[in-house]
Amino acid sequence: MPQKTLSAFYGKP
Amino acid sequence: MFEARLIQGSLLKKLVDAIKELCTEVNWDISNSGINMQSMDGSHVCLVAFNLRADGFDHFRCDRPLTLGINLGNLAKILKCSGSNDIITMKADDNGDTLTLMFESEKQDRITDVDLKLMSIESEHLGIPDQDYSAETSMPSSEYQRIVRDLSSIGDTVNISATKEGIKFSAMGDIGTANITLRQTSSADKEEENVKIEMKEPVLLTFALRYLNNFAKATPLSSTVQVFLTKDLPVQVNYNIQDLGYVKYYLAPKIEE
Repeated sequence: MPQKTLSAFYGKP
Repeated sequence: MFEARLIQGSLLKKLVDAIKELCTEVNWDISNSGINMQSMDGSHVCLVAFNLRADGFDHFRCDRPLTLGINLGNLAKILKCSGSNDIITMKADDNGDTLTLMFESEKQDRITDVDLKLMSIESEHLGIPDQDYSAETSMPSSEYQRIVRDLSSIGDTVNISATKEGIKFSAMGDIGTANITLRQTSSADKEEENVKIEMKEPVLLTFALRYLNNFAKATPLSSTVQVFLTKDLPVQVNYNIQDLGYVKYYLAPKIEE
């Protein structure tokens, strides 16, 4: 199963 | 000038051991409020963050904000030279390229000092908002450790679901399937031995067990762990370090194609 990186969920501060 | 003295020095050793396999080269941000780190693992699916509050140290001084680029593997090697009851003091100059660590024995009759070379590290910082969770579970950290370890012998991934029945961990592999369900408890002698589940909506997410197992390396830091599940978002696994701060792990869910 694929997994997105965390940058796909959280943006830059 | 940065200077921090921690009577319970073993906490620093346990913290570094809890994160060094996920992130090797990290920046520690030092300010007068304490020490913070945020770092992603090499594949960027997992993030580790910790906070050590200035008031959790016996002595803490930071004249101006500093960023210390640290190789955690090397820091762990140095911390191996400290005894389990040693008091640890860390020192760095404002423009220095080393972090000095001093280990004092309990009786203060043996003192070790080591300089760790610092590095310049480019790191990506993510803004993680405060979220409303679908389900929040608090359980003994030893229980979490056992669940993820036991399920790792069955499969590589785990489905975690929170329903009104409880929180269920399911793994599937070549040899078969396994389910572990935890129900809320209130009968344990100590409050921290209870399982507490606060559910706002049912949720089901899939994660790589390899990472969840790695998070359990923080077990020596805290008797309890909090697992936050949110629909379609990374899981958050929190260990509070008593009177000092926390270490938090985030892991992106696996998604059906």
